[in-house]
Amino acid sequence: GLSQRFEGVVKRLQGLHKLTEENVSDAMREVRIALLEADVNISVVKDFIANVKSLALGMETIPGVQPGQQIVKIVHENLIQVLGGDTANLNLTGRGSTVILMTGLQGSGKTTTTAKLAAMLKKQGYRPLMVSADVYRPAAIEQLGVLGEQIDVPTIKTTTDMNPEEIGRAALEEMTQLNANVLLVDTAGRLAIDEQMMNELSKLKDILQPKEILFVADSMTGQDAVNTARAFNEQIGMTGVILTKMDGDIRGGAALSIKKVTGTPIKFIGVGEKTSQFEQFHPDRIAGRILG
Amino acid sequence: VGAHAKLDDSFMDELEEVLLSADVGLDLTTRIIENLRADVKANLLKTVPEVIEFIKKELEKTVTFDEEEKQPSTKNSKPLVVLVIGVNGAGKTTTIGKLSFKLKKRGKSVLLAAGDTFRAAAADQLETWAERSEADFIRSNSGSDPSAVVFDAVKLTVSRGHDVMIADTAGRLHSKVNLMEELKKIKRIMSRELPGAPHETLLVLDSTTGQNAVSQAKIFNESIGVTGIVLTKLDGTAKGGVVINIVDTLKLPVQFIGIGEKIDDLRPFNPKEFVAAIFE
Ligand SMILES: Nc1nc2c(ncn2[C@@H]2O[C@H](COP(=O)(O)OP(=O)(O)OP(=O)(O)O)[C@@H](O)[C@H]2O)c(=O)[nH]1
Ligand SMILES: Nc1nc2c(ncn2[C@@H]2O[C@H](COP(=O)(O)OP(=O)(O)OP(=O)(O)O)[C@@H](O)[C@H]2O)c(=O)[nH]1
Ligand SMILES: [Mg+2]
Ligand SMILES: [Mg+2]
Repeated sequence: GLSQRFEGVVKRLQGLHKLTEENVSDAMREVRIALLEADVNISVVKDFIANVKSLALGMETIPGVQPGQQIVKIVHENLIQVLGGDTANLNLTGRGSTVILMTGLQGSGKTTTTAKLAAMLKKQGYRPLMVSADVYRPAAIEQLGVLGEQIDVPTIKTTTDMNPEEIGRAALEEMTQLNANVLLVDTAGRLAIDEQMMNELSKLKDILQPKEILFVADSMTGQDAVNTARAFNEQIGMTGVILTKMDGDIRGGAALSIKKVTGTPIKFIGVGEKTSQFEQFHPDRIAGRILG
Repeated sequence: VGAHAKLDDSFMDELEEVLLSADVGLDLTTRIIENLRADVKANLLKTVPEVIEFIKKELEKTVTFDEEEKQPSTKNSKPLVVLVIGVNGAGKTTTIGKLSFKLKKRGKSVLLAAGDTFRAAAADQLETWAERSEADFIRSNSGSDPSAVVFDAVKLTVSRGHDVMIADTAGRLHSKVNLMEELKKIKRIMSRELPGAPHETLLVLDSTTGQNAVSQAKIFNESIGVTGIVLTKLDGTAKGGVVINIVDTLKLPVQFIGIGEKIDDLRPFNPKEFVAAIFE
């Protein structure tokens, strides 16, 4: 982990009484390497380091604690804070029905995650209903339908000759008819720079008035994570982030990038292809992964 | 980048940031920048335009596959069997549809094999692409063994006299040993049924992926051997700079790039355009 990487730094800082510009900068070089190798965006790395540096500088060293170890602790704890501090829940408070809108880039895991969420909500006693507004990808609607059967959650029948807005309206109708209390809307993957598709998503959002807009992001995304997250946040908005494919050997620096540029809480992580492989996001666990 | 800048430290910092932001990776970026600083110090490069021109040429050279290093081409095998692999959601199934269309336009007869017997509606998705590209199609009639589908596909390819068979596989994370074993078995079954198959093994990489793409390429290559890379989603804002390292260290060529979701959104890889986009 960062402590191993820090061994050289720790040795050089031994016996010091104060953390100075020079020795803290020394340590920050190691942090920079760790974060960049973990795919954290370069501008986010710069901000994070500047922040940690100012926290560390001038701090008195603690008797019995190596100054190097003290810096590691500051870095680790600060990272946990920036990642959200603690777990964050879905906003399902209040009576009545909730609409959840799933958004994100192509292939990030939206359809699978829609089913994971529905399965989780069903277990928690809600009456979920799913609908696919993806009229573009071949067999996208079928994909959600098959998943719905697997988890025993109803899926509204939609076809590719409907448009997303009609589907949105029909889904709200159906939700009332079926007395469902959570509607999960899967959407087509889209580029943030695709004006037409972003407009479509914006119109769908207006019709649905979702209580949750969940941005589903692939945890292996590199430097580009800040661009797409920022654009989706500015153009559509997001109330939560879900990072998928965290079951790999991914360091997951995209988590820090996305959280930093949008401020949106990361609520869940996907940890596998099965609908059961879904967990709450724990900032402390992810912080350890990112620091390597 | 630095259109009117002067060749100073802050310009070199800006250049470093351009490379890092393009997912070129820390090690390679550091090496490139250090070499540039040395060349500038030795007065070999004197102006910003010279530096930019130099680095573009260096990167183009690195990402251009050395034809001499390439394995003897089996592209003239008949039938030609192509195996498509990669992590979840990279764009394998869509790329196969595009490839099928390209081959059909060239007058080849193509069979698409739905080797993803795991994911919901995977076979339906590929079947749509087979219809759109007017290719023959085979899927599992029962059961979930991808090797069985691939076995039947090879047999069908030979019996119907197809020129090309492209086998889709389920997305899989390279860190999952059992899934990599499944892939090895698929390849074994293919080559047992038709010696030499698969003649091409294409690794599909999502251009939004960060440094993890390097370990994807490494592990997929170690497991079953990769003959070429397809870099998808380059129509987005990601630059896919991670392939520079992959071509350099693993000697794998980038064959095609995906630039959209439609059937003709597949282009041959062009090193000059790829590098130019990094500096846009
Ligand atoms: N290993 C792993 N695979 C996942 C996870 N979440 C989704 N996947 C896989 O990622 C691939 C893409 O998932 P989809 O749900 O089709 O992604 P999508 O965002 O709906 O894709 P588009 O609709 O085309 O934009 C599939 O193979 C899923 O099984 C995860 O947490 N771990
Ligand atoms: N914009 C863009 N989208 C692409 C490109 N290639 C594929 N896609 C999209 O990426 C998503 C995933 O594509 P798939 O072909 O299902 O990916 P896959 O690797 O087969 O996914 P799994 O089988 O689930 O592992 C789909 O929405 C595609 O339309 C590309 O070059 N550009
Ligand atoms: Mg989908
Ligand atoms: Mg597929």
